[in-house]
Amino acid sequence: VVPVFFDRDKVFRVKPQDEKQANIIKDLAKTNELDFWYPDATHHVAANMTVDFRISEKESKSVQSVLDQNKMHYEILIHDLQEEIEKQFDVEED
Amino acid sequence: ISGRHSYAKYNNWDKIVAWTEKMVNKCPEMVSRIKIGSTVEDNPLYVLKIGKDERRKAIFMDCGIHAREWISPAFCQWFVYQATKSYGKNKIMTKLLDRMNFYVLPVFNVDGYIWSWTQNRMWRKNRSKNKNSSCIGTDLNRNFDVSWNSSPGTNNPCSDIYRGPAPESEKETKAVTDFIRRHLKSIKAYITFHSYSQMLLFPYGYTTKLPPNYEDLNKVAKIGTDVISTRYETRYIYGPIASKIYPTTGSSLDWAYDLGIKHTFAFELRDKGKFGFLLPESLIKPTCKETMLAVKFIAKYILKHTS
Repeated sequence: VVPVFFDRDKVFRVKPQDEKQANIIKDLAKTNELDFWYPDATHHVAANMTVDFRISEKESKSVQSVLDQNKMHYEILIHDLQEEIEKQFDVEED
Repeated sequence: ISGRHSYAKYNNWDKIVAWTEKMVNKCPEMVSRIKIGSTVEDNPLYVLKIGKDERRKAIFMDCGIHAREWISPAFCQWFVYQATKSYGKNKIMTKLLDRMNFYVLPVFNVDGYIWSWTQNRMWRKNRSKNKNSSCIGTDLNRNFDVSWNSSPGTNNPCSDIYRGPAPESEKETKAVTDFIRRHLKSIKAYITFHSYSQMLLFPYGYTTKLPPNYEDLNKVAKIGTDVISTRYETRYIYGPIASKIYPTTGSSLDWAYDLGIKHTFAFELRDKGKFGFLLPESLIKPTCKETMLAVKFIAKYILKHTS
């Protein structure tokens, strides 16, 4: 099995302000492969909750434009996940 | 990843197994290793018993139930190291270990942890095969026999929180629940370690109803988070799972509580999302040091307030 790489995968942090925006995230999860980091799964997403999810670079642009169109509050926590995966080993061997 | 085991680094499963052997050899009078079962892929599930006497109060601690939450197993290793190193030197730890035992499960979801090292760093579940589905794995923290029908978790094997075909369907879950049931007389507290989001949580997850000893649990969690902040001013929040985060079913915390262990806590360790599951190794030690303060406080409280 070939290991999975996450080159230029992104982690978004979105703050749905109301039920409508929470449902937009749930709809995005139906048509895109969102890996929820917080909460654990799409059906826990609710208004006024911080929602973190990982998404591939390919899908991130369309997701970002949906968030923009709906004037949703979001930030990109991680711009290239693979880079962060490699950077986590930042302590030298003894 | 070459090199030796290090408390300042993330260690793969082979290094952790070797480390368990080293700890037993180094402190045979204090540390014993118990094989409580094996995983779906036949890896051993090891609990380290820290303490000298069978008949004492005990605290059960598990780490690594979700594969990608690497800071969690790092903390369990740190705890065992600190407990054995400071016995006879640190007054509180000496008193704790003279009067109670700790059962530490350094990695609960061994197969998933190995997978997160070798194939997919973002893996969460175990690696069991699901009937009639090509999707792999069960979320072990939805597989416990509690509130199974009250608000059915997801039955979709492809979901990251798939609860499994039945309560305790997973070998890992069964091994842990059997061990805890066998030692129920002595186990006075259950603490499980996850990441991320810096929270100290207690029951219930499956209902917003408050547990009968809510005041007690809330007080312990509040002081525990205060103690954490004394080291590096790290801010944790605390409270019942269902109201603090969201309702979840089948969790180990609720199962242990309803079994009769009336002090059960879940730590969501650092951080709050800047790195998420990819907490850099340079933050392992500060995270472990501050968490140690809270765990020692909880242990002291259990020692004093449980019969």
